[in-house]
Formats: sequence, structure tokens, C-alpha cells
Amino acid sequence: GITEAQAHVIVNNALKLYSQDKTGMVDFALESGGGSVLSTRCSETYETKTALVSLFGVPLWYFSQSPRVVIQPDMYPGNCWAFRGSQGYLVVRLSMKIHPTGFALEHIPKALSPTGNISSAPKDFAVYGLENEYEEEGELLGQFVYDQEGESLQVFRAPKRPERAFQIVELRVLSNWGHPEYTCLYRFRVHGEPIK
Amino acid sequence: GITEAQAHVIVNNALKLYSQDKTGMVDFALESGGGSVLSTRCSETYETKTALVSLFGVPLWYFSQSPRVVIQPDMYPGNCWAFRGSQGYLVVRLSMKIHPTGFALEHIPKALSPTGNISSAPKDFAVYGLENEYEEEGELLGQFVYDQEGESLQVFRAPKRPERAFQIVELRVLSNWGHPEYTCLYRFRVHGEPIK
Amino acid sequence: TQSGGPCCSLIRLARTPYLVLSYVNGPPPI
Repeated sequence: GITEAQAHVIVNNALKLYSQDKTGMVDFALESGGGSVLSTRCSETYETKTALVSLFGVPLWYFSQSPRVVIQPDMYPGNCWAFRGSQGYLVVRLSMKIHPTGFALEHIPKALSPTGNISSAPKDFAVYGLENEYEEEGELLGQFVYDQEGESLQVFRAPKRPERAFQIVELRVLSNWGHPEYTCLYRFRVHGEPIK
Repeated sequence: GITEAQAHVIVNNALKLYSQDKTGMVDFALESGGGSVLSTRCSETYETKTALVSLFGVPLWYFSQSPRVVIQPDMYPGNCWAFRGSQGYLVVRLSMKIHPTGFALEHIPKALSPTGNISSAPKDFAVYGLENEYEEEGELLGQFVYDQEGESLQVFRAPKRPERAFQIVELRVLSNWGHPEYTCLYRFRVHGEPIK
Repeated sequence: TQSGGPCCSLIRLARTPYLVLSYVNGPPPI
């Protein structure tokens, strides 16, 4: 067995990692840290016109989550950017120019989904490095699969450390876990090594 | 060795403390709990004019963090009030009149900083109790050093329990850990005993 | 849009108005 002191060390280390954005790694896509969404080309925000904001009973506007929530840390059901169908691209400018070494996608756990499933979660996706936001086809940095049966936060290592450094990356979602109308992105993270 | 049951008790206690604002103590400076920022005398918000907010491509305004974020709990990179240089004062009105017994400063961990360092963190600081916000020199409640090699949340006990109770305290940052342009304050907490 | 094929960026898809935040001269204070 382990001593009480060892148990405290294990717990404190686990909590420390949890309090460091759960990964203990810099997220260069995080909006508050300097990341920004450049465009959502080839994607169409899934307009539900369901969240009606009104004042004194007077309807004012429909609220819908913007793509910016994908680089914000708030992870509660609904705080996601929904795009129509199962293919959507998101071009993100990072806070610094880095050699990308890993990516992470986060979705709410099935346990918290009011529908009891997360069929709107992304499935196959690829990440490209772009020189500028208008480049059609950047350098493929990796192709991955988000597993709906896995952890809500899944980190994917780039298969090889790219020679070039990038400040712009494109997340291309190619399929989802079965939702017929839309795909919802909660949070996308980019890890890597800043250029010297 | 400890039993499994003991390990569960250790983990549950640790999680309980973590969920109680990480300290399990009242923060009388917290804005949502009734605290407020009265002034930032002798300090100049470090204007970077970098975060441009626009709509339909029309630039609307530059976003910069206000001193209020110092008494708000959000602890992500960038959610800090930056003042020019390494000396800045912040006058905070507490939610109640208390005998201050402890203070805490929080900064993001080095592991999460895109620059890899936290040279913008405060170093030497002092806390004064003021009768009113115009008082020049309040009663010195303690002088402390935030250690950049330490935990991200550091709690400092007042050297002695002040006779008087205060509802206004002033945080005076006197130096930082080397950043040439600005110092960034993430969160300042005030603990104590409310007057009878 | 074919996956990986030339993108449809030419067709300006319906744009939902949202406040765009862009960093125009360096990262924010951290």
C-alpha cells in the first residue's frame, strides 16, 4: 500500500494538472491568450433561430453561439459553435508562430448531454498549417479521429514535428458521429513549440 | 499503507477544498460577492490597442481588460489587468467591514504562458487598510513577496491581526518579475473576520 | 464541399453576424 503522504502527493499533482487547463500545456489557440478565429470558410453556422432574447416581452434578436466559442474555455452544454452538416472548416490565428506538436478537441461528456448522446460531436478531422488565411491547401499536420466513447478531452500528437512553423492553422472537420443536421465544436486547442 | 476508503476520503476532501474557491475561505474582495474596485491611483492601464472588435468588417473598439478582472475569478491567460511599469496601486472596497487576516495573489502558472515565462507577475507588494478611498497612507497590514517559482495561488497571512476593521484596502505592487513594459494582475483576494 | 478538395471559399456562405475579435498588433498582455 501507499502511505498517506504519498496519497496527498498524488492528489495534489492531479489537482495541479487539472487547474492548469487540464493539460499543463500552453494552448496557442486560446482567444484570451491571443488566439483568434480568422474565418469559417466552407462552413455555414447552423442557424436555429431558437434562442430568442426579449425585453419587457418585446422580442429583440436570436442568440447563436459564434465560432469564437471554439477557442474559449467554457465547457457547458450548448457553449459550442454549430455548423450545418458534418463538414466544417475553421481557420484560427494562433497567439504565436509555433511548430505545432499536438492538437486537442473537447466535447461535453455523454453524461451531460440532455439528449443522452453526442452524435453532434466531430469524428474525422484534419489540421492544416497555413502561411496565410487565403491559402487553399496548407500543409497537412495530421488527420485524427475524435472517439465519442473516449474522454471528453482528447489530445492528438502530430505524427511528425513539421519543419516549418505556422501562426495560422485550419481545423477541417470531415464527419461527425451521426447527427443529421449539424456538428457542434466545443473547444479546439493547439499545442507546440514557439519559434526561437 | 492506507486503505482504499482512506484514499477516497483524501481525494474527496481535496476536491471539496478545490471547489470552495481553492481556499475554503471567504474572499471579501470578490466582485460578485459585493467587492468593487474604487480606484487605481498612481497606476496607468497599459493600453496595447491590439484586441480590435469589429462587426461586418467595421472596426468598433479596442478591447482591454479593466481593473475589475482583478476581483473576478476567471483565471485564463490574458484575463488580467495590465498596468504600465512595475508599480501600480489598486483600491478595493470589500463586501463587508472586516479585520483582515490574510491576502492572496494569483497568477497563471508558467506552464500556461505562451511566452514561457511570467515576468509580468507582481513581486514585492504591500496591503494597506484605508478609512476612506482618499486617505493617502492607510495602515500597513503587511508587506509580501509573490514568488514566481511558487504555486500560482499564494496566500499570505497578515503578520498581526489589526485592531481596527476596514472596508477599504489598497494593494500596492512595488515590483514585478522583470517584464520591462507592464505588470499583469490576475486575482487579488482578501480574507478576514467580519466585525461583530 | 469535398473533403480536402478545393474549398468553396468563393461562395460567401450565409454569414451570421457576430463580433469578431482580432489581435492587430501582437498578443494581449499575459
